[in-house]
Amino acid sequence: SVQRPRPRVLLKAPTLAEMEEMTTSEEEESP
Amino acid sequence: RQVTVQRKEKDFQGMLEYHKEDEALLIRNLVTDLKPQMLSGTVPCLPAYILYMCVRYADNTNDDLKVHSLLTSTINGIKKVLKKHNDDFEMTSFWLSNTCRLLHCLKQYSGDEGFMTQNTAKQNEHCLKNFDLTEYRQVLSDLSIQIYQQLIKIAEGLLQPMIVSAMLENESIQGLSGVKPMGYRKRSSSMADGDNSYCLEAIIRQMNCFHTVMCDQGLDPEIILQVFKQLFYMITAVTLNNLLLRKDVCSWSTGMQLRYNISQLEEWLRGRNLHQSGAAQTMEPLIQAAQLLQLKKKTREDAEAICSLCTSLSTQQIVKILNLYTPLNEFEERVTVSFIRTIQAQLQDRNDPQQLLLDSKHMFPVLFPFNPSSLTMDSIHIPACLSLEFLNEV
Repeated sequence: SVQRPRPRVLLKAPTLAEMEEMTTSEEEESP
Repeated sequence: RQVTVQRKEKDFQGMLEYHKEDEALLIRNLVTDLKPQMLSGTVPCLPAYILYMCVRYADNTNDDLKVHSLLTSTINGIKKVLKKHNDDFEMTSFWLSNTCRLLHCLKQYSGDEGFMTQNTAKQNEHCLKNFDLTEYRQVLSDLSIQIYQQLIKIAEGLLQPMIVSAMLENESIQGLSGVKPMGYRKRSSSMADGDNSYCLEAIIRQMNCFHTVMCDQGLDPEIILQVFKQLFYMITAVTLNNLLLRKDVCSWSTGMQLRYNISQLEEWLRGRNLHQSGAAQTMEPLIQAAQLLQLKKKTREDAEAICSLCTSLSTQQIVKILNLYTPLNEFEERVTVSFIRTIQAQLQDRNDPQQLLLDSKHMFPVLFPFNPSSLTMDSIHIPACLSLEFLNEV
């Protein structure tokens, strides 16, 4: 019998817009 | 194009080990500072395969923070490059190819059986083991749409200045210049003066350039088809809108030249194997406008012929062209008011859109069909010019 692989863990990801916001705020913080 | 794919030693499992502190250097050398020309002669979409092999390493070591960090840095790196090169067709096409390829890899090696039907046994060994990256796939898909839109914007910006003069003003059919409409024989529009004058050959040259770049970079063929459908729509919209607003080009001779130009574009699509893109169909209103200029416009039978032919033009557009139509010489009559009324009466039951002009900014929705690669990760060679010596093959 075929052994079924264990389920993979879903990695939560921010949306593209949220990533954009994060990058913008990082850029603003750094001089 | 030569492809550098070398069979690596058997124990290479298609993963690339890297240290967290090298992530920034990896993104710099492989994404933000990379020039597509450096990779000529290598396998298309090499950065995407390298990035996948790094993701796989992080997955294999069950390090979710490392996977998250690498994918976030990659996406931000790509966005940074695109922002910096927002008028560079080659760079934008390059990152569209690579973003789509990375997305395909995350599907092909996800472990989801639906994406594994074409995998070899070896490829199945290269699937992710610990993490489900479905949400990151969505982000990459959204990013691909953004890059596609940037690519279209750049291509349209390059084509736009050529369209009116190449499609409507330039006369490549010999002898046509003598049959310009009365009063317009010596007129040339401001767009056709001096350096702003283009012939159809310029449009075809530019499209050849787009096509070659996208093919060389390994952009998915289905995306290339959608790019040309979009560009042909834009050419049609700009040309038809000008025709609908300019009396001097509403003539039999322009109709003849326009039909010839369209047939050249159709021929180009066939020559590049792009005829199944739907691009030719987007030109249908323009083809009909060219025919309308050439048809007789006098009798009831002529009106019936026009109505049955011009199915892709609205009543408003047909009437406008007939009103603008300019006789070639003193022997040709203007279109009579009663003829136009006959046309309007015949078309009154049509449920036409109200606006006269086409929306030249309209974008067809883009689709990125799954396109698995037959390449196996362990066959990929990293060229020294990428300065990625800190990656270890595992």
